[in-house]
Amino acid sequence: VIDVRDLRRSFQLGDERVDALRGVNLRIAPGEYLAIVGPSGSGKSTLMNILGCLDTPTSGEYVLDGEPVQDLSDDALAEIRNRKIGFVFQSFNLLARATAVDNVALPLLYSGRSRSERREAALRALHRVGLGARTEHRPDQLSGGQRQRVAIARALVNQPVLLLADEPTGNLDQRTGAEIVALFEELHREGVTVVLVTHDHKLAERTGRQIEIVDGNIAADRRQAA
Amino acid sequence: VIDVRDLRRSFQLGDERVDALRGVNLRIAPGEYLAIVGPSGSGKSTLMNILGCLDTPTSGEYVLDGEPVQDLSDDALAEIRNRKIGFVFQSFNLLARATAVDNVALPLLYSGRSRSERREAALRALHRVGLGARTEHRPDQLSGGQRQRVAIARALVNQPVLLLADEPTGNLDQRTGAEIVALFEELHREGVTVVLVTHDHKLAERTGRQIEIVDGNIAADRRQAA
Ligand SMILES: Nc1ncnc2c1ncn2[C@@H]1O[C@H](COP(=O)(O)OP(=O)(O)OP(=O)(O)O)[C@@H](O)[C@H]1O
Ligand SMILES: Nc1ncnc2c1ncn2[C@@H]1O[C@H](COP(=O)(O)OP(=O)(O)OP(=O)(O)O)[C@@H](O)[C@H]1O
Ligand SMILES: [Mg+2]
Ligand SMILES: [Mg+2]
Repeated sequence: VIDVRDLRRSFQLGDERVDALRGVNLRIAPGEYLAIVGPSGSGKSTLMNILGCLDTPTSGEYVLDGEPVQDLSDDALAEIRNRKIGFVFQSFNLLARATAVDNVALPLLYSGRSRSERREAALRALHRVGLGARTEHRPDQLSGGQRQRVAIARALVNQPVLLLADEPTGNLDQRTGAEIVALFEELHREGVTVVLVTHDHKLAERTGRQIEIVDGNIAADRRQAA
Repeated sequence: VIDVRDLRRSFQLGDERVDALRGVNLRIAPGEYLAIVGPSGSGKSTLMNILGCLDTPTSGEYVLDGEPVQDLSDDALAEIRNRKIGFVFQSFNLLARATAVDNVALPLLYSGRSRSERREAALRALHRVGLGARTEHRPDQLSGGQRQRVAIARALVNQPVLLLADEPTGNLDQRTGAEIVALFEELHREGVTVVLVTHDHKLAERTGRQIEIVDGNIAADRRQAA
């Protein structure tokens, strides 16, 4: 369960201070499926990075499964990121010199599995996102939508309990995008907590809840029968 | 005017050959406004890179304003890319260590303008895409949609006659995306030839013509009163 209280995040650039998050309050129950929407620059990715334990707030609290994240050691944080959380970055963040299968296998390095088991799991994840024919390609030998799907496969391969996906269908056509959405719905049915940032209103409305962020604040938090 | 005949582009990866374009035929008249659509991995970016003189075909011809592009020297190609063409990359391709304004000013380096004139033109272009308050930020200090808009501003700053934009609204919310579309329509009215790759069907239908690419071939070429 996610419990965020009065979360603030500011960036200092010389004399300028950008207040990206200005007191966000949010509770997400286990197994929820929700969308975060809002204008470009409103703070969505900044919030996602904090939820994913990739960034720390300037002030306020983030309690994840009963543990205040700011009290955790670097090792404990790395453990959570690796075992509990799957993160799809808005700009993918793939290793340029590794193949698709090696990129996807990366989160499994500390899972205790053998090299062939890791490769097996990575290949399955790539098949699930329709990239069975592109496993040995490096990112610069893939299309934009294919890179996006490698990033998605990598986020799923360690079977996370919390999936955070920042704009996961932005580079996908209708049909491929629909396949990815079906995959997220499947994970949701399996009990994974799924949080999507999306500019696609139709996708946002397929989730059970839409949180709208404007200028670093939650402007609306709508629930509906999905 | 763009005249493409039996264009093919293959990539060799070890023993595997990927035929990204398999004999594309296409004529684009000056001042047209069109969209290229199709599934992820179908060859859209590959075609755009050839149209933008950033890549050469494996076979076939590309004649741009009466000049067969394969006969042009590297210098002549660089000149065309710099003066005639504005290119928005699907993955932005911004310089990581330069500010937004310096990124946008880059195409003006050989235009004969002074440093302050280049900065002036770059600031105007950034204002036009709504980034007046982010001119001194570097790409890692910008949101995904802001980086996308810096890439768009850079493509416009040298007043190209041919604008090639690969997924220009993929990271933008409805409203910001609509502002960018309005900008493209304005350029079209000014006589610029505008070619967009987009996964957004509503945007594709606002242009005068949709070219659908499937598996490296043109599957459909539809014109309509826009
Ligand atoms: N490292 C940084 N330094 C300074 N400002 C930053 C930094 N990172 C982000 N910002 C600013 O913080 C604001 C929020 O950024 P964020 O990436 O969270 O937006 P977003 O809602 O994800 O936008 P988009 O929909 O365009 O991806 C933006 O205005 C951005 O310019
Ligand atoms: N350098 C390369 N080496 C090998 N294959 C490549 C290379 N670049 C692209 N490809 C392959 O060529 C095909 C076409 O790629 P392209 O980038 O043109 O697709 P696209 O239509 O733009 O897709 P998307 O909508 O996902 O951006 C893809 O299947 C891709 O894997
Ligand atoms: Mg973002
Ligand atoms: Mg592409």
